[in-house]
Amino acid sequence: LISIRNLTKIYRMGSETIRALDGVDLDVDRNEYVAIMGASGSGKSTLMNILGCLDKPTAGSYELNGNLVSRMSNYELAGVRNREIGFVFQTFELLPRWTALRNVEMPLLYARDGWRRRRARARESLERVGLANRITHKPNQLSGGQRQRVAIARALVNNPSILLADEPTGNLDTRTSDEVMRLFENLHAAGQTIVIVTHEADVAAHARRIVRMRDGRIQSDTLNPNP
Amino acid sequence: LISIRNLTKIYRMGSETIRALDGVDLDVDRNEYVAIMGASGSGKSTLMNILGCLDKPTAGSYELNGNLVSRMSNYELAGVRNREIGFVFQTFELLPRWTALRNVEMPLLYARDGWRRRRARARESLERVGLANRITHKPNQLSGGQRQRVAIARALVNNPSILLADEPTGNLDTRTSDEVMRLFENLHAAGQTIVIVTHEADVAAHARRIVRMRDGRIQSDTLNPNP
Ligand SMILES: Nc1ncnc2c1ncn2[C@@H]1O[C@H](COP(=O)(O)OP(=O)(O)OP(=O)(O)O)[C@@H](O)[C@H]1O
Ligand SMILES: Nc1ncnc2c1ncn2[C@@H]1O[C@H](COP(=O)(O)OP(=O)(O)OP(=O)(O)O)[C@@H](O)[C@H]1O
Ligand SMILES: [Mg+2]
Ligand SMILES: [Mg+2]
Repeated sequence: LISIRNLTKIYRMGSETIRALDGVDLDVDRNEYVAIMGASGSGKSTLMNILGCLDKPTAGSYELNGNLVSRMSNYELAGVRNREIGFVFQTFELLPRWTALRNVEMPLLYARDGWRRRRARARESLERVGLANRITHKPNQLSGGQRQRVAIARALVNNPSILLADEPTGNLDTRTSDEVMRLFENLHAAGQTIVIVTHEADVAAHARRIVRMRDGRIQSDTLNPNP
Repeated sequence: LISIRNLTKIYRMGSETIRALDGVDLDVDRNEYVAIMGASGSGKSTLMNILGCLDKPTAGSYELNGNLVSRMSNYELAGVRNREIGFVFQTFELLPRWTALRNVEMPLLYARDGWRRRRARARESLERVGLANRITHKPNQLSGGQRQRVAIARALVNNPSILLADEPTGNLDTRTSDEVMRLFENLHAAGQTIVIVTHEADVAAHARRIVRMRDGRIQSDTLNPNP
């Protein structure tokens, strides 16, 4: 499903060269459940952003479903981003002037549903993360963990074939975090592919495979013996 | 040092009443090290914002160092916020157009140092969180965990007598998180008072006392037998 070769991302700042990604090779098959771990600054979010078609690499290739992403038109890319991929951002990226409900409806604007069905699906997605009583709140009227859950609800509302989640439980207490992991498990059981960045060992324990990054490269890639 | 009685914070949204804090009593002595835990939405950040003099309660009292905070002038409050208290926000709150260095210098603008000394102190603070090679980066040129560390460096640069940290390790890998906890431990050993909100048990384990919140109230308040 996902095939990455020699992926490189370089930032130039004055005389400095920062290799955020320094030659990454990675294959992810359909219905895999992969956890990505590694030190702060090791390139995890950079990799996720490229996987999510939100950023382009400096060099290297990314094939998604057999298609070279670098060859896709903007129209095709937008289609992939909105229908195939659900993305939970490390910094949530909610629209501040919109309610939780409208934020979660956003990815559905590309589907063929009428507004009533969209609203119902968004409400359902918020209920699944325990936010039924917060749907009219704007982001600044929500707690940190509630904002994180709105970001998760938005990523899941489209029932995406690929879920990319960057530190999805960083602001959640243990019980709420368990509920979110259960949601991801359901998605995985239904056949979807999940890639999750996490620094928490008990979150990574749910994955079937653990990839460790360091200084923009993959340091190790092992199967999880007891998921 | 900190004495809170019947602290209440109510939000009215249309016909709804949300009790973010619902009658909180809390005493924190000088040089205590307290961890606050509790479910997402239980009122932890709301309590921290009031403790940090960044927000006012709807009812109840807050005495800081024997002075009623509600009676302080804006001038006195600004002084307390900038000289006495270091605050690590759950959502970092960095200034996007400023570099990491300038963001960390900010609290020092109230001190009597000249710009050279300010710059040196800000640089030192960034070095202590492992960001010596990122001081010229702006927030959008930093990883999530690097932004979190800039927020921590800014909170510590003034050597505050009270450190209030809201989920300071939510985006940090285990090793970086350990380094941050070591910094807090040094601060505590030097006599400072620390209140930290966290959902991670091994972070709370460093504290000497654990307060649990639920639905805007304190559910339990116990000493940590093995800090
Ligand atoms: N401006 C606001 N208007 C309405 N409700 C609000 C507002 N700000 C916060 N709330 C509500 O107050 C409650 C407490 O929020 P708070 O941010 O203190 O929770 P928290 O314990 O820090 O949660 P988390 O662990 O998710 O960060 C939440 O249910 C939130 O929805
Ligand atoms: N626009 C940019 N300009 C310069 N350097 C950048 C830029 N964006 C990211 N970086 C650098 O690239 C490196 C990798 O960043 P990335 O966000 O992928 O790390 P990460 O593994 O997600 O870290 P964390 O666990 O802290 O979230 C970091 O050292 C960061 O400072
Ligand atoms: Mg990241
Ligand atoms: Mg909070």
